[in-house]
Amino acid sequence: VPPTCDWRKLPGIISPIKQQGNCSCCWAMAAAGNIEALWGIRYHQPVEVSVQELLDCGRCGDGCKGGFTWDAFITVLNNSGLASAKDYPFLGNTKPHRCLAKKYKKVAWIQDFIMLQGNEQAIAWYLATKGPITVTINMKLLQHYQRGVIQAMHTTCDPQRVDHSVLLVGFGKSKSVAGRQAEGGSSRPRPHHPIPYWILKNSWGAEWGEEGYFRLHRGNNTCGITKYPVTARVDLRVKKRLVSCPP
Amino acid sequence: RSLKNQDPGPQPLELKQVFVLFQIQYNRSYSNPEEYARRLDIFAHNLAQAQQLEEEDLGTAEFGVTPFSDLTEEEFGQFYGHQRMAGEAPSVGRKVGSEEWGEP
Repeated sequence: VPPTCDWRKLPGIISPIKQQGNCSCCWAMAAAGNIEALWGIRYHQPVEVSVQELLDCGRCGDGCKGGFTWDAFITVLNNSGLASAKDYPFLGNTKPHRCLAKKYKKVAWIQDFIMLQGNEQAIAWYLATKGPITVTINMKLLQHYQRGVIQAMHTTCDPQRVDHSVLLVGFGKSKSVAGRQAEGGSSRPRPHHPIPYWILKNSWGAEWGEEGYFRLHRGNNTCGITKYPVTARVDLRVKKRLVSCPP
Repeated sequence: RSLKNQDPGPQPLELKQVFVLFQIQYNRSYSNPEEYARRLDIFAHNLAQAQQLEEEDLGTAEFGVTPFSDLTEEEFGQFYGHQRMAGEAPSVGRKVGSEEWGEP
């Protein structure tokens, strides 16, 4: 596992930050981001897939009322792929819509999906060598989050009560305390040691958090990040294909 | 120069001023004075909560005003969380006739 990894640094892999608005569709947006990233890594072509198709064509047909990332992957498998976000755009309201999957050309598809081992070392290895994955966390602290690395105790952020899916796009270590003070952060006392962290892509718009992203402490299952690490697989032809995440 | 003439520097904003800035930044308006008062209360509670989170955080995270600062924790969970089975592991059916049946 490399010391750092950030898929945002490789052009065409991570799509722009999405905005779910009044629709509880984090699960669909995280899954779409996962497919987009893996498609970009495998085929060297940026793609943006239809989140609305995932909402309209799921088993329950009421995607704005919540779900899990595996619901999205099952829909992609059942429909043999996804249309582009441009053809089948996101509407962002809670009213159920008719499934229009057959109307548009598929721009990306998956072979299957898997749940990874629930330990952070295995997740880091998979992330660095295969690509971004979806995780489901306890989002309680995100309501008031502005920036920086969240390092919460399990009493503050219960790892068993996970309720929000996001895309894991990288990891790293924060600078030493001197470096952070030079950046001009807040004046409260800071840890003196570098903090290992995960970089996560949220779906609440680019105005939220660190331009739509946030960071969680890596190493003690902060906010339940290891509970449901799930990813699609876009290619099974070369089973041992490993790719390199930019440091 | 005497102390009296010195610039006191930036003063802390009143809660209502901060709330006005929040409303402008995130384009919020409320249907009636009662709703405004309720949201102001929630906003004040959330600012205190954010301050407490920042004190308790062991990392470098900063907490404060966000687009969700006028929502209760329940509303936030309802609008932005999973809703369906929130916090619960999905039920996994056991195979009929599995050896696991009957075991603790």
